[in-house]
Amino acid sequence: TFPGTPKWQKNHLTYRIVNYTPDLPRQVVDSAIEKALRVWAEVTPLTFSRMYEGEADIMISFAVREHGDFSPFDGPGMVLAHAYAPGPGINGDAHFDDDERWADDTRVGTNLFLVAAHELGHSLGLFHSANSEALMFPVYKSFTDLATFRLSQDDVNGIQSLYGPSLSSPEAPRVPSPPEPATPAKCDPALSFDAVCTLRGEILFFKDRHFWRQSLRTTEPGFYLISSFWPSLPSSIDAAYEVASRDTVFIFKGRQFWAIRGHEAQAGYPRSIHTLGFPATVEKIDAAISDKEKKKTYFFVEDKYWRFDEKRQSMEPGFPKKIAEHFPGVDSKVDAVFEQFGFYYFFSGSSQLEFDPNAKKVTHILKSNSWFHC
Amino acid sequence: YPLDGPSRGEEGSMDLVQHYLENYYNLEKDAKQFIKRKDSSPVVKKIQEMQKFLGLEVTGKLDSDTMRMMGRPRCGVPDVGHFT
Repeated sequence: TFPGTPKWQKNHLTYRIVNYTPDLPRQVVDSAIEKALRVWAEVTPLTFSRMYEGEADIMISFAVREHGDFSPFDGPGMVLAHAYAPGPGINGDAHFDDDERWADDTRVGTNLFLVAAHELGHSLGLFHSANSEALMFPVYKSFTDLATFRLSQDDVNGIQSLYGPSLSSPEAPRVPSPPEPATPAKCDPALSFDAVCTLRGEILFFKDRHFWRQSLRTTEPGFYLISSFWPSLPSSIDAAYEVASRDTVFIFKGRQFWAIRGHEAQAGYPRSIHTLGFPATVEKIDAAISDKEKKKTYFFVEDKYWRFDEKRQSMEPGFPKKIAEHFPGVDSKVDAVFEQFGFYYFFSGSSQLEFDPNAKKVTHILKSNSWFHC
Repeated sequence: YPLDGPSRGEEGSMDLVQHYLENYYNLEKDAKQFIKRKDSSPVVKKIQEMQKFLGLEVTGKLDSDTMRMMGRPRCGVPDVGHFT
């Protein structure tokens, strides 16, 4: 922490994006800042709301050279940004050198999310860390893999020394920590999945805190923490499906669902599953799949299914119906389902059923991890 | 320049080192102190402090790893020392 350990004396903070870099579309900047704030909100009781005018606790701006704070920027390279410790006025503010080439990935230019997450760490009261693995290490790491990005324990310890742990986190006091689930092995013959869906031509297999990302062009799937892609999503999700026409994946857990588009969690979520038209008795969705031809989404709950009209955005009348009657051969509880090559693939425990929706019959029985080429 | 001072080709690097130590490690802003006596104990101490903080081998000398690290983009907030 900074000398004197300055910190915010409140847990709800405001931020304002005062201006934008011309290097990126505005929504990319907005999204990078939101994601950077979520990094810290995930592990603390802190919450953030955006202001569009007036003085926010954290004022975020892009500037070049001398910009009114007696700490001029230095042109391209070297100093990327700076930020001030918590307090009134300029304190808490974050400034980004607009002579840098800001980017939303790490291949070319400087990744705005990574720098913003670091600077906002200062805005919240963290000083530089000498731990080279930490986000608060002062030197920019251009090789950081955004897919696997997460705070180091050093960062978490630092911020929690100021604000305490997230009320819902395993580190919260007086709440017994559940045992950390073991990392699942993709070739375990007993492997089951929480949910499976497509995303922009790839297949995502969710399990506990992780997911495998299988491209049909490669044999080896990538394996990632859900939080490294979407920090606001929960672990151990119930169901997921893609609506390709909206380039959106919907993620379900309990009575809530989230929407994501690529790396970005969409604003306005989570929402209640009951806004989709489920009765109050439905407390979770087991699996879901969207038929892109018919523009219908099927929701599987225990031994029944509902059908949602994507065009009308409403649940169709006459449902629920028995799964086994309309999907003959699918008579076990459904853990997950997704569509590929015109077939529906239903997962139940370590088994997978290939179902032909036109012939209305199961055409193959497979192991759940058949997509991993074990 | 003194005999053990930097050559003209080294001046740019020396400026970088000096500014780096001034900006991030609270080296007193006294150009003469550094340019003329880069082996002086306050400067060596600051270089060592920087090397330790950045996880480099602590030699007190401006080796290639140290120079490379100092040339990388970074946050403008000081690593140590006093600031407002």
